Amino acid sequence: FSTFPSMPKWRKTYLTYRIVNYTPDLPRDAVDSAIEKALRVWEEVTPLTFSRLYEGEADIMISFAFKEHGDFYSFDGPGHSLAHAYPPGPGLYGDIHFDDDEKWTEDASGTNLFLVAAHELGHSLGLFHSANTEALMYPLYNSFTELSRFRLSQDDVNGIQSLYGPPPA
Amino acid sequence: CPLSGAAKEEDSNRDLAQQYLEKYYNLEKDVKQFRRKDGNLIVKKIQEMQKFLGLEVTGKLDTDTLEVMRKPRCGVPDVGH
Repeated sequence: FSTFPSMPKWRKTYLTYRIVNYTPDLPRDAVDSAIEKALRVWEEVTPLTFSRLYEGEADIMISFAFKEHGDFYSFDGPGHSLAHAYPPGPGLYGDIHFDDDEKWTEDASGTNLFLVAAHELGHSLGLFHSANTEALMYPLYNSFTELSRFRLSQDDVNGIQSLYGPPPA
Repeated sequence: CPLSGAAKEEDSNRDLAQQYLEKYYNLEKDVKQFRRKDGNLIVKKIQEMQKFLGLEVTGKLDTDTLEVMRKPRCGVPDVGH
């Protein structure tokens, strides 16, 4: 695993998130569910907890966008770059942007929203890409992951616990 | 003169590699430098990418490397923050 330079991390364990808009590819509750499931992946191995906001500025603002969307990192249409996220910090930092030119799905028929959200949340919490091909934080999308049996690799767990420690006993 | 099929494909692969290395491996956005085939720089960047992504480190745009460059991925660069 690796972290961003100077290891930015949240200085609190209670974090807020907000889903700013939705993709037309999925029902809203499917998006909500994928994001909640992705948050639980990290909650289970750290002392972090997440609470949803419906308005105002959350620590992690989650949105779907096309092409140029105001942060100088344009999306590139279908395929290639699926999403990006920023390391912990104020404002834009911590936020997650999904490329709405992808076909977001609940299963493996398109781009699975849960898998990408879980990866991007890793960035939002301070993890950088891992060179370990088994890790969730490996940069390439792995469409062959068996979703029902998804679990973080030990590399991911070691990475996130190097920043926040293990969950309380 | 019109390009032959093979030359077109080679150009297309080179463009793909250039864009990929610029976006994810901090290759300086200098088209002229790339077109002049600054061998050391490009080879080094390809090797860096191959090493990071667990490919055989050849420094060449081989089939496996090009295939990985075409795969969907996270938009956060692998190096150079």
